[in-house]
Amino acid sequence: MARQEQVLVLEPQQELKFRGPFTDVVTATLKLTNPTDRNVCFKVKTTAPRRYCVRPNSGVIDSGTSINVSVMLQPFEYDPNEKSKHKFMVQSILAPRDMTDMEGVWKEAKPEELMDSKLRCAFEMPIG
Amino acid sequence: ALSEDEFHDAVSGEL
Repeated sequence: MARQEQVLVLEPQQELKFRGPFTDVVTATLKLTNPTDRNVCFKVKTTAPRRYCVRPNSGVIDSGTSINVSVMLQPFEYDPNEKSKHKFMVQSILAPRDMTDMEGVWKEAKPEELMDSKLRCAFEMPIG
Repeated sequence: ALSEDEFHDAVSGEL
């Protein structure tokens, strides 16, 4: 089943960098751009939902516009040897032209209409 | 085999 290619442009494309110290919330910004002529619905998923606060975690990106998603890593005991295994996924679908409610769009979505992009996470300590 | 990553909806409110 050919999966629809992701139409959203993600910045960064592959890796979210979080720079410590991790004694307080550390925020990384994920910019989502919709270069198409259609509105696009998106939702953000993660393998570590209790560790991050994501705002907005879903919504509609109008055609030709961008939005910034704040990914807030909650404070934790940082271990430089522990490589972060956390991952994020931006799932998206072209919004129907007569879209009324977003929940309905996700419920009726056919698997082949869904697009997704995955990002890994990297934790870095402040320089010096 | 590597377990396929399990994704959950991200949370926007207080954790």
